[in-house]
Amino acid sequence: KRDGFFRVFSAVNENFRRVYSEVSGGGDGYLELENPDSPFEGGMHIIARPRGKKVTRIEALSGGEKGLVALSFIFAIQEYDPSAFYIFDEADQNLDSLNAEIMARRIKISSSRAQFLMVSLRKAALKYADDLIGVTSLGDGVTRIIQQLDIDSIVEPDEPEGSVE
Amino acid sequence: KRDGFFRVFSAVNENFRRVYSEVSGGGDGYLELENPDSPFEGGMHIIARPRGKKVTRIEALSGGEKGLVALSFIFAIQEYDPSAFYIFDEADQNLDSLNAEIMARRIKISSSRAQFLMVSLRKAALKYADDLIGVTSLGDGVTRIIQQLDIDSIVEPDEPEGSVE
Amino acid sequence: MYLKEVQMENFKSVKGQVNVRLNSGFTGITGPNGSGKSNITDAILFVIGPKSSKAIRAGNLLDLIWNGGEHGKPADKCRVTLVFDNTDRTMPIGYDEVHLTRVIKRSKENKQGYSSYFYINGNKSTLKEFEELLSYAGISSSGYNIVQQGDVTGIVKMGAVERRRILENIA
Amino acid sequence: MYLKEVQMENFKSVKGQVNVRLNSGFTGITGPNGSGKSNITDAILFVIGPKSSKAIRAGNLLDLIWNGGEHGKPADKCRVTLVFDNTDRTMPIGYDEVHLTRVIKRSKENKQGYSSYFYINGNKSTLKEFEELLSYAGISSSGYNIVQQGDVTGIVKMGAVERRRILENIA
Ligand SMILES: Nc1ncnc2c1ncn2[C@@H]1O[C@H](COP(=O)(O)OP(=O)(O)OP(=O)(O)O)[C@@H](O)[C@H]1O
Ligand SMILES: Nc1ncnc2c1ncn2[C@@H]1O[C@H](COP(=O)(O)OP(=O)(O)OP(=O)(O)O)[C@@H](O)[C@H]1O
Ligand SMILES: [Mg+2]
Ligand SMILES: [Mg+2]
Repeated sequence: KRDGFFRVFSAVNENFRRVYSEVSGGGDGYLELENPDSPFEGGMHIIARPRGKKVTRIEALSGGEKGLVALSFIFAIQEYDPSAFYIFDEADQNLDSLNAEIMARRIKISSSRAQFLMVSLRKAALKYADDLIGVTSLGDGVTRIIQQLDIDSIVEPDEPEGSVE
Repeated sequence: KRDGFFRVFSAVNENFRRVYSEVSGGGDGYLELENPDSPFEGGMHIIARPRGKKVTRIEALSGGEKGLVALSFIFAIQEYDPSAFYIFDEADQNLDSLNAEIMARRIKISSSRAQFLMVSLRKAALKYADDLIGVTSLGDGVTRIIQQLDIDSIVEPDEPEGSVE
Repeated sequence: MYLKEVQMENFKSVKGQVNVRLNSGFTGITGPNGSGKSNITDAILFVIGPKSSKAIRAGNLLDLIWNGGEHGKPADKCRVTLVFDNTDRTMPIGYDEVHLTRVIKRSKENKQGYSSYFYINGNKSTLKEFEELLSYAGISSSGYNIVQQGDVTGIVKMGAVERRRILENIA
Repeated sequence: MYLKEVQMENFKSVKGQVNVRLNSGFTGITGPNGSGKSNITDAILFVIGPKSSKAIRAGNLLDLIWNGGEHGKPADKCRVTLVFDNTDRTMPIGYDEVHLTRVIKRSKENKQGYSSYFYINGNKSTLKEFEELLSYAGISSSGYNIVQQGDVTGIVKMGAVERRRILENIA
């Protein structure tokens, strides 16, 4: 049991280090066991240092920085324990446009090996998808599907949609 | 103490009903005490029925619907207990572009009576502000302020920023 | 192996029959708040066997059946079928397609108020058989292959012991 | 009455002196992840007296002092001044501007490792006097006039009793 845990821990830690450095443009990240001698008696911390900053506890990072750390940890696990398909439901909600793009680009690369479904409200992320599915309801609470949605039909705020000002 | 509580409860409940109906385009919302006879022995629930749907527990609503309910509750309290200034820090993170605009429009109206600061990553909300302040760091972790940011300088995904595709 | 189609009948905010076809690569799903995006994820989780009804945001499984909307009548059952492309025979079944179907039907006889049925390509089955088949494709409801709405912030907020347990489950 | 300026010196990710001027209406604040937007809110909360250091995302108040960044030397103190426009005399002080200043200074003498100072228009003061002055303007750190990042989802997730307590605090 202990050996099995250490095999998973060091593999996921290695993945996490690489993925976090990639998505944060050069930051350092690693996993740390509270009690390395007997891991089941302590917990596990995620340590991350965004580029250009001192190492901090993840609690002190910003909302978006935490999001990127958590996503890197998830990608690290997915690489170790591959599956036929993956779903991300608004995982970009804390991310700014640039980081939302970075996340989507990463998914795009992985989608050559497995199927990915990503729910998002942000064009920055949606533009990387091969296909787009629209989900809507006409004010009556009934879900309708638009199978082949065109990315340009998504109206974002800067396009004058009968501007309310 | 009981009387004081009931005065607050009925005023905030009234505000909530009105605000939620406004921001949800006709939904019904109200506050319900678990134990109306002795309120301090029970809790308080928020009940909301989005337009065109059956009444549901707020746990069963979608992420964005929950966000709108919570914001309405906050606005209802703010109307009862006015303050000189208000801050909203990425309160639109679950909202789609339309609901982010609705939230910002509501803040714009209230800003004639009090000062409002809104942190947001979404142009849909930022475009309603009188002034825009940019906060940035040049990869060295040091915060710099851009006092008069121009909304058009915020690059959203659909503008080709050296498109990565 | 990939998920070709999600067929939903009276499941949550889906009234009647609605199918979502998927490609094998990268599919984006978008739409207004409350339109039913996460309900599609819940439909998939419903079939692959969530550890609890809380994972599909339902007080109990009866909450999964279309409730009729503002003025309509609730449906009496809901059904979800996941259609997997099995041409590479990842699942040890001799068909190019594997249909996994789960049904919840209101029932006055049971004290919980409903009965639950499982089918593989139309033949009666059990959740256990579903889980065995899905494990060949590395699909499980407790793994990190499905990141539900809000899960991302959960990773940072959880305690150190809970976080360690995630890796233990994989081992 | 409105908040005219937030003056920060070596507070969190602010190195040296940085001031943010504000108008009396609706101001939007935006910028990349981790650039320091929420730190400005924390600076305001730091002065108006948060109930705990956790509310300003700090293990203890020493975490509020600029830590030097990747290779630099940490600062020895941080200072935040909130400049309020008081021409309508909402605060019972005979000046057009009220400056509320709070300082944290590293100190070897105290066992907690720092000393904390409060000033009103340059004169020594206390947190209690701050809270009294701010209450004239309806500003308090426990009220819902400051909705921190993530608070919105908190309202829905909290238990029914905790939610009732919100209204009790206002009464
Ligand atoms: N049994 C049911 N019958 C009818 N409607 C239901 C049922 N169960 C859930 N719903 C409705 O489904 C809606 C939630 O949909 P869902 O969570 O999929 O939205 P979403 O598209 O993910 O939105 P968001 O972008 O806000 O996350 C809620 O409004 C809820 O009332
Ligand atoms: N004492 C300190 N010295 C230096 N940097 C600090 C200090 N305290 C916090 N920070 C840094 O400030 C950053 C967080 O900034 P903040 O939370 O304001 O970002 P933000 O602009 O709100 O981002 P987001 O959009 O992701 O919410 C973190 O990277 C953290 O390391
Ligand atoms: Mg959703
Ligand atoms: Mg922030």
